[in-house]
Amino acid sequence: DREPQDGMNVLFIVVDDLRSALGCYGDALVKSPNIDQLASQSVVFQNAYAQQAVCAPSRVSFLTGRRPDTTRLYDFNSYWRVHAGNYSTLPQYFKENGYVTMSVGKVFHPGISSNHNDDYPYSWSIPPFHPSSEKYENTKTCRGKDGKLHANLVCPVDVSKVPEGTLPDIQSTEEGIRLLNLMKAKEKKFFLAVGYHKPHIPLRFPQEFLKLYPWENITLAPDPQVPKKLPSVAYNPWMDIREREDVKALNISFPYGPVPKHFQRRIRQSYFASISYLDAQVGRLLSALDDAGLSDNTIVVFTADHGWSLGEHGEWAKYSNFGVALRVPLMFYVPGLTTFFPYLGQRLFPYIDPFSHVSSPAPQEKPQEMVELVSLFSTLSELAGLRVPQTCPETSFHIALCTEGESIVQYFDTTKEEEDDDEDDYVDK
Amino acid sequence: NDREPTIAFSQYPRPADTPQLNSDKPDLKDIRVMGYSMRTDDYRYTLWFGFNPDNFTLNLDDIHAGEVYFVEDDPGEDHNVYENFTHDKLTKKLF
Repeated sequence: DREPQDGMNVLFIVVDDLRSALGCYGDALVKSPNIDQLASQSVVFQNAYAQQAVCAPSRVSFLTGRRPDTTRLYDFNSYWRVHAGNYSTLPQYFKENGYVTMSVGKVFHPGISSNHNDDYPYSWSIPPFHPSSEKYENTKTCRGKDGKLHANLVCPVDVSKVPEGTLPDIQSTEEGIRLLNLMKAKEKKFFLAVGYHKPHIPLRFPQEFLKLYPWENITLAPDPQVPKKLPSVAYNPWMDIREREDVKALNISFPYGPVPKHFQRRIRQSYFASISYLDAQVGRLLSALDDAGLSDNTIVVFTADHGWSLGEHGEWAKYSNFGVALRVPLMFYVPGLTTFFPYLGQRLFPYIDPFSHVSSPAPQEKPQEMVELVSLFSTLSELAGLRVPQTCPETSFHIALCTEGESIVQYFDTTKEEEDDDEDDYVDK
Repeated sequence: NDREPTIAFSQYPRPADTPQLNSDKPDLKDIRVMGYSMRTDDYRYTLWFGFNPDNFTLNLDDIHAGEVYFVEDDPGEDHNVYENFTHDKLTKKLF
């Protein structure tokens, strides 16, 4: 008799620079069994897009429910509350509605764009957590062929030999698990946001994940040339990867390159390995949700701030209006709505070891509607049973709470037919 | 398709019409062009307008470039057919 939204917690997982290269999006090469498992219990939007393909503007946009023209943040150098308007955020709204709100890792982009404090205490009940090993991300921790350490783009590592013997996303997962167990004990409604750093560059990941991507399976992008009729204003010269030591050594010409083919394959291989490393962290976190007995009353949202070009159009970055730079995975697990409530003792998200798992995910096919990350605010509010903020008027700089993205819950019912087909199986269980 | 078409909007700023060292991440004060995109099931339409960072305004008469890609023929967005079209209706729809 339970209503789906009764007392639901929220676990909000946001990934940095993750394009929709996942098994559940039909990618046959990428090994993402844990995210695919989440997808199998979720509504998976096939055509979800960010509002701007760069971290700070995209995150501030979907966390405030306003487009960049309203946050007036197109770069990294201003804080919307003083620069545009004192807009409420998604976690702030949950906090004001009685939730304990918590941030782990990269949820807001760090720095002035979130007031150097991840918008605490407006958005969060407790100070946001940042992994201590984050400070080594851009230092020389990648072992080169010369045996020395470099600040490379391609950076498989032996985790036991890096500073602190761990990596940021591993630490974020551990903190996320700790907070889940804490909230279980406290029996309070929570909104836990966990922001993962990978597959953002540098592609620094545990080296064993390379085994999942044999060299012979790695291809080039299907369209690695800069298109002939692409206006020059539309092209981005991917400066951030040029600054890495291994890329610098290639002496790639500015602005159009190209990256040598063998190195294109290395970037792609490492990006995919980073996704599998990320998937393992997501798997550990979701497994802990099961262990804590929270899977039956927690909404799980999984998305990314924007995509990334893996050599398409001769580009190796976000920073554009191309679909590969803007399209993101977006899925919602809502107990009792996207799947039946788990029965007593049922594990919905057991950890799947990517090294022993034979991957054969069933790609999801709907909903196909074009949706936007700016809709996350209203969508999550509706799913949690909170009042959906009103739609912003054309000018809304003076309005603290309104949204420029409509709720996309209206598209969830496209999966209902399939759920009904499964009902007999459920009753049998 | 009996449903109303759904649309996703995005934008990207640039400091100039040609690639510069700061083309990827221009500071607000350096932004001179803003590319607005409208994306549907069928196409992506982008217009790059002159932009004034001092007052956050666009000059709609100052179109620097345009892009049109049709999904069915060109899902990878490799063949810009902007020059093949008159754009009055699309421009009106975008704004």
